[in-house]
Amino acid sequence: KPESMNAFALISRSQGFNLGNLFEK
Amino acid sequence: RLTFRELADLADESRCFSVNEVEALYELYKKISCSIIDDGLIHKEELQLALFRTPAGKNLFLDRVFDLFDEKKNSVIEFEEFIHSISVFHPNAPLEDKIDFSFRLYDLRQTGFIEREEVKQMVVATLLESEVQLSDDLVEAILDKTFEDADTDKDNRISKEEWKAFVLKHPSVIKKMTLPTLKDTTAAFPSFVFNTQVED
Repeated sequence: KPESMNAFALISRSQGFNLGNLFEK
Repeated sequence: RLTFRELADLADESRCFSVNEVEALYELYKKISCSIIDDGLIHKEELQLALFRTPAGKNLFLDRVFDLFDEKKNSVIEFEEFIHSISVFHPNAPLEDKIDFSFRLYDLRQTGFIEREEVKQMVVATLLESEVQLSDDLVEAILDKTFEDADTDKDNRISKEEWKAFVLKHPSVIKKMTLPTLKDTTAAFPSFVFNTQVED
């Protein structure tokens, strides 16, 4: 995938940046 | 407990949330802020527990997220600060705010530029976190490709203008800057209904 060569697409997968987790019950 | 005026001011300032939604977020805030130290303020360990389900360990992104939320730099996130930052993640928040927040997040050393070394550090941290192993050559190749695309003036660092252009070209890189849940906060936290100060 072209995205796999995009460092920021990779970085955005970090759990520390996944604020959606705050809303998990 | 916050007064109606305080809730209304925060809702007003956020430009995204209604008073009811700020109340609902207050429920979430209280839950997180009492998870380890029961003082009604969010400490880094509490944010970590909420994000990772464990208070232990160190995470580069968590440090940066906490640092950005902690506007007063007093090592705790107050409710007002929580609303300020979380509102950037609202689906209706201006794209400009999301681009700005993500830039500050990635500008690890706060030099006003996202440097190649910083991007490498974040790539390595993400790979470690997801237990994926890539050779150093491959990591460098990913960085080469990214900088070829993002660093238009070829000075080995990404300025805010370059970041903006890069994000507009690859919107998926700030996908995580939008939390669809925030559009329906009151449904996500129905418990606030029992505490609400706002009548219909």
